Amino acid sequence: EQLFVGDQVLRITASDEEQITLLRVLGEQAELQVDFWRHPTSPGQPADLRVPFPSLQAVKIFLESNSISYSIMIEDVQELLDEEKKTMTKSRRVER
Amino acid sequence: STSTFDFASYHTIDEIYYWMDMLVDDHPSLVSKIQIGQSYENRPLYVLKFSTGGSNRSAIWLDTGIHSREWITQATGIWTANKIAKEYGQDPSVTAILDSMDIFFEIVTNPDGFAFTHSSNRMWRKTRSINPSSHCVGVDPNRNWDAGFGGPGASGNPCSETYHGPYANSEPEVKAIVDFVKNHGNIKAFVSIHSYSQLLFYPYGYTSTPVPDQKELDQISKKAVAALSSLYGTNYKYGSIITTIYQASGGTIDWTYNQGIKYSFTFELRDTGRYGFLLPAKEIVPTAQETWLALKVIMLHARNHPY
Repeated sequence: EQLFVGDQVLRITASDEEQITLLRVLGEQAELQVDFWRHPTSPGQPADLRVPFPSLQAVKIFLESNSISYSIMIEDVQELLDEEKKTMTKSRRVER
Repeated sequence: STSTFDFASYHTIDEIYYWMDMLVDDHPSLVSKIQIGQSYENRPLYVLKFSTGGSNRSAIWLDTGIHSREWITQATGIWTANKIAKEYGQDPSVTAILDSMDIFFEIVTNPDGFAFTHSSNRMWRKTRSINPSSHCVGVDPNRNWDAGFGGPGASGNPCSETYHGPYANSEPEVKAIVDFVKNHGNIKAFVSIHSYSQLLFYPYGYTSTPVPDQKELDQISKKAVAALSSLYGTNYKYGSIITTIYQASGGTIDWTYNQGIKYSFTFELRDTGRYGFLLPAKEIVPTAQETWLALKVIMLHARNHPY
């Protein structure tokens, strides 16, 4: 089972077309293994990017050095997955 | 029975398939289950058929879950299928639709991917077919249709999440629908449901050329989005795929539109809580409820505007 401990989802807002191009370049860097949940489309529209824990530093440095604004949408993906699993297990146990 | 099923929870494929049988048992004169093919890993591809009789009536197609990790869509599909069955004979618009048209509903359009999200990788999006030339698995089934196949907005790299596959309809999950639509020949509306950008699209995605029916599709979208937003205030945008989000070739509804299915739409369901593909289960029912209002607008329009 693939775990996502420490992975974050960043909500990124590109301010112009140049930044959108940079984000696309970021997405194509295979070694970072980032995963666009919501792709960059147009300036001002949010894009959501899941970043594996080992790539977090590199990605954040890339964003900051290119003045691309972002916030952390999900702090730890695995925490949410654990929560989801717990809810499903609980639901199965409930007598109907 | 379906009355004790927990619609406010996410379920595995086995549970969903079992629930389908319960729905058929509960509504034998309205609902039947048909198999339209098999997935790459040989799972059955089931479609629920809602019909009040007649042979080869005009029909509406709905599907959810083609991108397996978009769990809110399969969950919304279950709730919606149940709603259709329950509302026939109660809700005048549902009754009117089903008195003249059939509804086909594929709830788990990508069963291999869905099973994989439950067993191995919750974030899996694609099919599970092996690409002989690569160590990367799977094809994006929403880039695999024969509409601008292989063009901009799809990737030729099997490791990409938007890999278009070796050729159009290479994925059995896609081919099964293509064959079904062609063989049926009388599908008048086709709605494919994704998540989570809160959008309602009509064609095209592979070209910026507007579809001939753009005006009408835009008006329907406006009405559908207004209905959806009226329940919880969820903010939706609408428009053609290429102008609203990005260029995407080989997409589902571009192919269906080119097949002559004028009322072809794609939803991106909600994420008001900003959880992306990890939308908490407590949002399933509200999401389904609001989507239902928009679906009714589209289905009723298709019913009232035969072509």
